Amino acid sequence: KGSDSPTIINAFQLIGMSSFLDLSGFFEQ
Amino acid sequence: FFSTVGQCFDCRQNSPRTCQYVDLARLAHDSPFSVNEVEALYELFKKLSCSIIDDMLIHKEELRLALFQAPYGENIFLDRVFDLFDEKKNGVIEFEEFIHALSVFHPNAPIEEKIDFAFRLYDLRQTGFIEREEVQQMVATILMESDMTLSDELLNLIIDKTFADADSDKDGKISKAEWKAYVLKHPSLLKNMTLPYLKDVTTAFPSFIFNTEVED
Repeated sequence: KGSDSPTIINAFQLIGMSSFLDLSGFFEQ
Repeated sequence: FFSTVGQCFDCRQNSPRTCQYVDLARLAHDSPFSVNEVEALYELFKKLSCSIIDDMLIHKEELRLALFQAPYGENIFLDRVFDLFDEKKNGVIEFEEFIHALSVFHPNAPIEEKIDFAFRLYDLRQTGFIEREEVQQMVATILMESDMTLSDELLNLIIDKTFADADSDKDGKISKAEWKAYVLKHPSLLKNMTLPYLKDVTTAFPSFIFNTEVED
């Protein structure tokens, strides 16, 4: 309890999947 | 003004060296980066800022190209990322702004800075709260972006559950304090706020060595 559980789906986990929020794209060109 | 701009162009034309008008030592002092790392990030900045318009400024199209390999198309996340980088709100990202924003993404940056940046990112309308409509809009965007479909029922369930967990005072919006408590309970929500690459930028952009002014 208290740590992330893979069974929890919340809206921000979905939102965090946007490629526009993954700035590692800067380094992967 | 014209003289300064002219000198900056001279600086670019005469050599690819780091522009002398950027105070590298101050940038390094005020960030988690060393001077050599700031120089290496300057190499990245040069690459990004000349991808469409060669003016040593990152335009929104260049940010979009870097992150999504396509210069066109509207995206609320891109708009927010750009706005947060563009501290002066003049429609372009300057090198200092680039360093300031990337500092937050450094693995050693304080977690409070990451929490704050993520909050401002998701507070689309900048009201000081993350509202239900904003979360709905962001979820709809990610679904569209990834060609996923979810029933309205499931979508509402996910958002209801999120607000049940995050909105402790049940006023229908997430305050910064509620956001902080929520992400500390679900630290993986801050995953995008850390770029492991930033620990190794001098290796990623070794060409800084030809232009360096110091030896760290």
